[in-house]
Amino acid sequence: MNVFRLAGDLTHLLSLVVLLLKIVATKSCRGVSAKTQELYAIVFVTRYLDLLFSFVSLYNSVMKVVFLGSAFSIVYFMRYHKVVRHTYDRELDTFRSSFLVAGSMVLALLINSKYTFFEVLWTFSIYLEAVAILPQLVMLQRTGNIDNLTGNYVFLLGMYRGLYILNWIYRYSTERRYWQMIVWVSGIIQTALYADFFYYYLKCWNENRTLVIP
Amino acid sequence: DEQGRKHDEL
Repeated sequence: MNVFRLAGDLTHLLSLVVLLLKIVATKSCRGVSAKTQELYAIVFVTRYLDLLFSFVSLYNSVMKVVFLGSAFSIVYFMRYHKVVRHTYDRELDTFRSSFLVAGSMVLALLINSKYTFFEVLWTFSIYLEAVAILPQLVMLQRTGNIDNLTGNYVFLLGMYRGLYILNWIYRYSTERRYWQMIVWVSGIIQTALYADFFYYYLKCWNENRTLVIP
Repeated sequence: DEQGRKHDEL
């Protein structure tokens, strides 16, 4: 555990708190993509199957349970909560997320480090996480004025990915035989997807006006 | 790739 990894995990946690806060406090999920949230739920389930048979640390296990719980809570609110579900902008959330799932599965079957059931599912979760933000980014473009909490949620998610890259650089330079090419390439692609959003987020923040993605 | 296979990140 290093400071970049810890900061990355805490930023990830904070992003989920911000999103849940927005949904619970405003009783609205306007501007939030249910497809992205469902993809994250799939990502966490397929990646954290190892909760059942491998133990790394209490910290890891607790975080896994928290991430799983928050992902399913968010999906529950957006799809089933009697008030919140009516605020979901279905017509703005049209990205074909099934293609992302299928593409990630094909890629995981072709490129993985060990051809076993759990390893392929874990690899699938890495590939799917890399692209899971796409429905949300497309939806932001269509939403027009983006509220602060939604904008901050996406910003924190991007920060979390950036901090993980710093964590890998740190680990690679301090640990012997630390090497995880699949995770690195996917993570760099994932972070790059936020570049456009970051540009407009910082620009609007600097000019002190409401976030709009052209 | 042993280190990577331990999946110690989240």
